[in-house]
Amino acid sequence: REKFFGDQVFRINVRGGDEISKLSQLLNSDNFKLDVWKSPSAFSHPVDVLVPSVSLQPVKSFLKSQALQYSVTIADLQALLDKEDEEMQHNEGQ
Amino acid sequence: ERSNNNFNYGAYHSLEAIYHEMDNIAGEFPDLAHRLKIGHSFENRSMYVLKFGTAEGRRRPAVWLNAGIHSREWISQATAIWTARKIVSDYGKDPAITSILEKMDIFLLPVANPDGYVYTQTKNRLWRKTRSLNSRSPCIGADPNRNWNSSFAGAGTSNNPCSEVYHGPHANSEVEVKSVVDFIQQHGNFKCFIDLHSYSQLLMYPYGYTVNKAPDAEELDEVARCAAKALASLSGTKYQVGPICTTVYPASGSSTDWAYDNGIKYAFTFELRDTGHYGFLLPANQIIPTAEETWLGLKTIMEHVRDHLY
Repeated sequence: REKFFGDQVFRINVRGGDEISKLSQLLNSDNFKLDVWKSPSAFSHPVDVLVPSVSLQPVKSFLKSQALQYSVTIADLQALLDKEDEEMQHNEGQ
Repeated sequence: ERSNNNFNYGAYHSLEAIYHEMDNIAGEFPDLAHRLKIGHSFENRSMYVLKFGTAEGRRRPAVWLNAGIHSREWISQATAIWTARKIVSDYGKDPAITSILEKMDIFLLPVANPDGYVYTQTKNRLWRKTRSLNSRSPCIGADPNRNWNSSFAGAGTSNNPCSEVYHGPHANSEVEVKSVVDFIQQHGNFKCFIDLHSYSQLLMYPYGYTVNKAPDAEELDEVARCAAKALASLSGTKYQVGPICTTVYPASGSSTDWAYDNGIKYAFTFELRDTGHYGFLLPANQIIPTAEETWLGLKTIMEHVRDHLY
């Protein structure tokens, strides 16, 4: 099974078309292998992006350089997946 | 076995377990629920719906509840199977669902993308698309919610098979989509289509493929606002309401737009709970609260449909 060690989910706040445009540069780039969980939207809702561990630094640098505010909503994706898996197995056992 | 009912609605389950429980429900309530096979997936897994109905007659007005089309949105499938049990439990006790079923049938498809769902449990928890093969690319699958024949290949889709919003080679190329389309078209009397997704806490209506207002937008907006209010009444979960295109982003070839453009007036998309901490990995202890509040929204919509059959 695919593992996501070190991968994190960022919630990026975008206010207005200018910031969406800046963020879209990042999202459309193939370099960082980002997985968009919640896309940029008309109402400037936050954008959720799964960032692979190898891309954490460059993505953080980009966001900082563009003055895009973000928070890390899932700091350890694999831990969350392992917990989910454990719960499912426990339930199956029961 | 039936009277014990060991199925834990507050947990996530395998495809096999969901299908087994659907069969259990049909077995426990033979006069109300039937499990029907409507087709198969690309990898040849059965696609089952539960039909809830109180009277014979093949063309009674009907509601379609669609879930799990994007396989990683597990709260959608989990909410659907809870809803199935809720329908049979409340019939004859709750006046609303009882009167809804006196007038209409409800068809519930808990796993609209069986191959994707199995893949999320065996290989990659974050898989979204189908698992169909692409002849010109090593990338697998199409976005089943961009594959419907409604402004197919329009805004918000991609012709790149490696994209998460790849529309597929042609409309209804995904056998999972075609199975639903064929069933609904053959039936011919659906009045309502609701698609469950996660996550964002949104209740939306057509269109996704254009910013132009749908002819029934005003009524759909009012219905959606009432449904969102009912949903919020349980735990305060706030939903935003609006047309797909201007509430989120352009999305062509979607199930909801197809339903609307094919005469199913009451067409809605739910994006379920977003706690801000889990994304698609909503913990299992949130399944029942999410399903309970969603049910209030679904019931509100179905009551409106019941009272406004056309």
